[in-house]
Amino acid sequence: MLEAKFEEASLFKRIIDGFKDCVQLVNFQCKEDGIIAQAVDDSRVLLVSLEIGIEAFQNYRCDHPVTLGIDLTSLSKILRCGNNTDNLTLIADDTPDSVLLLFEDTKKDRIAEYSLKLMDIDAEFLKIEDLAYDCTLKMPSPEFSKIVRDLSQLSDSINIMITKETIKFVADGDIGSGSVILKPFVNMDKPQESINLNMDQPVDLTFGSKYLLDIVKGSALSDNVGVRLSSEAPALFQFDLKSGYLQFFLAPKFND
Amino acid sequence: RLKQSTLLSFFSKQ
Repeated sequence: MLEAKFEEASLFKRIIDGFKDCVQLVNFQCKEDGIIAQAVDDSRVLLVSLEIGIEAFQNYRCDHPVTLGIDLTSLSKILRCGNNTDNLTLIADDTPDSVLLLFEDTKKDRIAEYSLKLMDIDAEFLKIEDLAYDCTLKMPSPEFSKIVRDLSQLSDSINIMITKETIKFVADGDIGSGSVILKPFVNMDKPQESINLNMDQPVDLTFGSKYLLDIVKGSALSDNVGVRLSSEAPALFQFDLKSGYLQFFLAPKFND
Repeated sequence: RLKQSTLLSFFSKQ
């Protein structure tokens, strides 16, 4: 039996909105210690990895591991039926063919109950080893989101270059070019606005704008985004939850 | 010219 209660439906909505536009069919593996999911987009360029730890829930119980195969488009329709401030409980039995979503209004006696049919999803699971990265960057997610949205208007590729004290984003396209340069700094009053950079090796990597635009949809989950870059491995973009995270692994473009 | 790599060139299938 799975019973997973979010204090606010808006958290689960933001998690699902964070990746529903790049992958559609996802297996959610529910275990004693929380819920994990992994999915690769159709072009096999972007991998989404989600972990929701028990602390992210108001109540969590899962006596028996259960996999929920979910079509995110259908799940989103149901999530839109609940109010953001409702309590949301996901309920499933040990061998489910559907999952129940229970929205409870905390201020009045209103309970809405929806059942979502589950799917048998034959998903490809990739093995993610612990990777060594050349650069680790932490910056405000709204700022990262704005840079990606601005530069993606100019080109279908965005180049990220990091040297010792400089982070440079560049787009060069048919209508013109643009670049944004940032320097690491610490904001003592508002630490979430700081930019932290750890660099072992400089990097110069290019990514598809289309995929970066998908990734920045995770910004609603966290004030910060963690970016890990390596010349040898896919980049990692991470939005932390109170317990758990939403990660995106993105394969870079190469000079042909 | 830039060529898009895929994740499979980095990660193996489980």
